[in-house]
Amino acid sequence: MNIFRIIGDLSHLLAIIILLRKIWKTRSCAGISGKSQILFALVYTTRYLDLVTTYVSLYNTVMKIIFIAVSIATCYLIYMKFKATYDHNHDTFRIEFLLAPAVILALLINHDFTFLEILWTFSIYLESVAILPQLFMVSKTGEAESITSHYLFALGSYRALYILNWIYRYHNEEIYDLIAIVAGIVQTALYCDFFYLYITKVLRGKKLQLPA
Amino acid sequence: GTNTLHKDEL
Repeated sequence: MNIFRIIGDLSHLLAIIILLRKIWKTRSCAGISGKSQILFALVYTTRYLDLVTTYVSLYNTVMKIIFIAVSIATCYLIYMKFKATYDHNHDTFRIEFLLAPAVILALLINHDFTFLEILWTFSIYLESVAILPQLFMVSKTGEAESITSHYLFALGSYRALYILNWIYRYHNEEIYDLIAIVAGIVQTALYCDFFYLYITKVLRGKKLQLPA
Repeated sequence: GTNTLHKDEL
């Protein structure tokens, strides 16, 4: 474990807690892409199946359980409890265009053609594009509430910090995983324009307005 | 080795 990964995991945890809390407190999921949340729930459930087969550490197990539980709870709030506030009209990204390539790529490019490894690889590829429906929705509505942009900043930062973690581990432990690294770079790159807007606007108290 | 990494990462 290293400082980059600890801060990355905490940033990730913060992001999903911010989102769950926002929906729960405002009793509304306006501006939130339910499709992205479904993809994230899928990412965690397919990646963390190894919860039942391998024990890495208490921290690892606890975090995996939290990520699965919070992502499913968020989907429940969006599609069940507060579904009257779900913005169908703006959450229109075709997620099958993300799922199909992730499945195909996982079957073609992986470390090991076993069930758990293919699922892990699918999860890594899917996570790199899972935020697209949310970013698409923000671009369609032309703006995002500041709490949503804090969520996106924390979520985008987590994988950026993981890239530093991978550099650290390659340098210090001589291990690396190209699939995770390439997907992580793609994932972080998707946030770049958002990061720019967040830093130049939201941090100056302005609303996040995307050029429509 | 490459793929021992993710077994201990989230």
